[in-house]
Amino acid sequence: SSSDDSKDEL
Amino acid sequence: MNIFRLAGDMTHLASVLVLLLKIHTIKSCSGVSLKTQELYALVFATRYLDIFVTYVSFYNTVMKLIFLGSSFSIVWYIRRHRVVRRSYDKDQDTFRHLFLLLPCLVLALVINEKFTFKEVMWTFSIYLEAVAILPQLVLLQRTRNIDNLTGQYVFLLGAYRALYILNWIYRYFTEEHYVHWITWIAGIIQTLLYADFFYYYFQSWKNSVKLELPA
Repeated sequence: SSSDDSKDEL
Repeated sequence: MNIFRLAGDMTHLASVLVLLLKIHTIKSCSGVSLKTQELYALVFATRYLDIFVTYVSFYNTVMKLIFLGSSFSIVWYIRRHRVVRRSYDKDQDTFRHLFLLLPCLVLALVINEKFTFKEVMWTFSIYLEAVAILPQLVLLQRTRNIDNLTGQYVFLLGAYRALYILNWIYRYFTEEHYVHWITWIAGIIQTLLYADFFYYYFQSWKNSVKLELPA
């Protein structure tokens, strides 16, 4: 999911 | 990681540390909104639910721990510290949590990318972060009397948001499949909330006078 990709952001 | 993202994280870190150091050293939380700090603690708690499950990098884990630790420490100081809690402007800090929490929760349940507990909580934290500064801005507006550190805290938070937008623009052009509407729209709204504050902050800086917001 998108949140998984952007989990590298804080 | 690009330079905008790193600079954004560093200003975010600086904002939290400025606030924590101010409270710790002068033993006063005057001008600081407990409501906003409680909302941020909730933002981090709901966003980093999987902190010990999903590993991204050492940097990410350490930063997450710092944000969780510092936000809960600030709340603890204002609510529980023998000296600090006496300086809390309780009568001025009247913004109701629920007015922000409830709409964010409903929105997260309706507009999300996957209907799972983790994903809805993550989306909720994105929406809540966008508006969590409001009680603080209202408090500043009300008391009008802003000390340097509180002004710097809000300025650094606003700078962090602006830098994250530059980071997204950069990533959009350099990475494939980097489209995150929910994060972007919430992030842009969040940054716009600081526009008014920024205007007065730069005015006071340019004229080297004390920062004061209009009534």
